[in-house]
Amino acid sequence: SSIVLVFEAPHDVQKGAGAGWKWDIEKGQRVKVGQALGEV
Amino acid sequence: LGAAWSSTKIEWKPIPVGLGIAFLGLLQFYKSQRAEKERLEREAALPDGEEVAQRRRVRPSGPWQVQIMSTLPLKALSRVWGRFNELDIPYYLRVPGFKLYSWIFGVNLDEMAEPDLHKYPNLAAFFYRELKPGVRPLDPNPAALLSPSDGRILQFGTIENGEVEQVKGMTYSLDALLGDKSTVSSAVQAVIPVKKPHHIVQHPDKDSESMATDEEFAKMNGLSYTLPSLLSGRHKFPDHKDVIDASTHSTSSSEAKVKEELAKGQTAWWMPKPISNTALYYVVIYLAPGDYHRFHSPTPWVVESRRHFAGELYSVSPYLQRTLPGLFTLNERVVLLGRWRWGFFSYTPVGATNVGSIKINFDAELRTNSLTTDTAADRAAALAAKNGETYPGFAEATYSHASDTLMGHALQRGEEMGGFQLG
Repeated sequence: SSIVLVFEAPHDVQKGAGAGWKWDIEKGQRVKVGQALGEV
Repeated sequence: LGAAWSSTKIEWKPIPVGLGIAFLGLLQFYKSQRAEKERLEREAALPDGEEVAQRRRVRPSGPWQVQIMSTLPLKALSRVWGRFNELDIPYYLRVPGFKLYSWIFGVNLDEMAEPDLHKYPNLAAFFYRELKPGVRPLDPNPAALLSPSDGRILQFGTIENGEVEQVKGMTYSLDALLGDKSTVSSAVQAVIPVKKPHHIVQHPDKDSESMATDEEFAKMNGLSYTLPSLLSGRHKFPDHKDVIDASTHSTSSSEAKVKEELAKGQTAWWMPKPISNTALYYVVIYLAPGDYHRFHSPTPWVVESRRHFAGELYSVSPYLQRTLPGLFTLNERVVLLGRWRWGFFSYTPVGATNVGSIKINFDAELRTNSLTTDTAADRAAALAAKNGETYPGFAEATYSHASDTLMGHALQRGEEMGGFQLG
């Protein structure tokens, strides 16, 4: 089984300014419920 | 000849299993070819509208392994597998059986809410186990999007031109995954009554839970907004100024022209509004057989509707995802559509052969991997065609009557939403 999330978030072009979406994960990484996938 | 006939010893031997399987495979292949030919003949005889509706049903393409797999009755296999796993295991075989399963699939038995393996009557109950309180702490950052389940990150990124990249560069469109914004016939749309949403609050210094108002909940979680204000649009986010860039403001006439021009490019309903400074992101999480199979809400959000695509039940293993293009758009799935702080939000559990059923806790009407699902979809397609409408390929329900103040069912971060069950 799989879960697909699709969502709208502020564009990451302003990542340097901390205003955009930023991923906290890597491809192939094991994750647990409640772990951060990313943040704005 | 007579002597040979009478004196030759006859020895009976069983047909090799492989030969039998090959024969059954060929038989299935022949049947599917014949069915496909008949389908094409039927479609050719249909009126234009119905023909289009029939062609909306996605069909798999890929190497011969995929073609053979597509001929197998995967849903029937899944149901049989589910029934088998609901059979009670003899008491004294439960511990060694579940320990063997855990050793093969890497289940962490120390995390289980019920550590006594004797109390799980069958594999289905063990598969849908709960976890001990506190073993999955939520990330303290209120701005973080949380992982909805245990699993492995298969893919993540930005959606470009409406396409989600699958493993190894294979892509599928969002319209195929989530469904488009076609007007759904009343034949396939239902309003699901759900209990009035509320927030369960775990007190940090007690082992008790209580209800909280939206304002209390927002305060406890460090949020600057409440869900009703979020959904009604009355609240303006102080830190969300980038939505409209002041430098782009212009006279009303030129702005109207720009909007009109931008609207031409906005062909899909899920695309962010052209004026906003947002983008669409996606992440795919794969749950292995040994993982905890309940899923949770990754953020405070509101589910406004769900779309059930009956589909098939192919495996969603990383191998098949590499092999079968558009796998997620073929499989049975439940698309939950809604809104979160930053706009559009969708959450899609995708079924597989071994975990046939998707359960949504707040949707008692939903039945997945059901014998009646296919016939219901067929009836809906026929009725839509009769009414001159296009069948969208899914059955939709809205949660609009969930609350007096909310247009949908509200979920808080970390809240259990449902799970995958065997068969």
